[in-house]
Amino acid sequence: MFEARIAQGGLLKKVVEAIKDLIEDANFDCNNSGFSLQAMDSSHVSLVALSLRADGFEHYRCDRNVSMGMKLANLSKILKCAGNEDAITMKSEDNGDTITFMFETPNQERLSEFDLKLMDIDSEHLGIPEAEYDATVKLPAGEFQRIVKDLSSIGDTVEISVTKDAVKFGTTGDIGSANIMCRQNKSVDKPEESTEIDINEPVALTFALRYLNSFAKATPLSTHVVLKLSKDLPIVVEYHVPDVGRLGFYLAPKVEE
Amino acid sequence: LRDQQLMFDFFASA
Repeated sequence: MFEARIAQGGLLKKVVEAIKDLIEDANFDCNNSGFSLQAMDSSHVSLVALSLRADGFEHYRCDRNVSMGMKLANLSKILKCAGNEDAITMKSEDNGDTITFMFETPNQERLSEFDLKLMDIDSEHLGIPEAEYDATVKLPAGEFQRIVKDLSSIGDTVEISVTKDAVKFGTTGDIGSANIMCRQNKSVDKPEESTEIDINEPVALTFALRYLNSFAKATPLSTHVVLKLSKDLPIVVEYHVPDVGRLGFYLAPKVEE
Repeated sequence: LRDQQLMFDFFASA
């Protein structure tokens, strides 16, 4: 059987809210080392990869590998019934056709149980190659969310260019154009506001803002977002959840015809 | 479609 308990149930809620508009349904794969999900959006230009480590849970048991297909909209409906401070326990029997979610309030006065029907989903598991990236940028997640939101009111795509000292986001649209530059700033007193750039080679790539905006829904998960860029490779937009795992998004760059 | 091909090639290289 599979059983996992996470004290910060709010974290699961945030994860599902971050991906539910991008992917319709997906298999949650559970094995000894943890809980993961990998799925492409319906247009097949972006991929979501979630991994939550077994030791990130208070209690974790998985006797045999299981793959549980769920419709994200339904999962979200159920998790919305959990309080942000609730502990969440997920439970499923081997070969069961449901997964049970138990919500426990911090004072343990209220205990709720919801069963979600599982479904069969055909999905091929794609390997994610370990790539060397030309540039890696770590910036406050809220800052990135604001940039892609602001630029969306001007254009449809953003050119992200990274040099040694700064990362620039630029767009052009019918009403005009916009450029936002963030300088490297490894501020020591406020680490949550730091912007760090690690570069092998300057790089400039263009992406659809619609997807980046969707990825930015993961902002509540982490203080920082990590962007990894290489010429002709999908950008990686990564949110690390300390001691628990990561949520990564991959998006193909727009290629000039 | 170029986008899809690029994603496909990337993951196929793993």
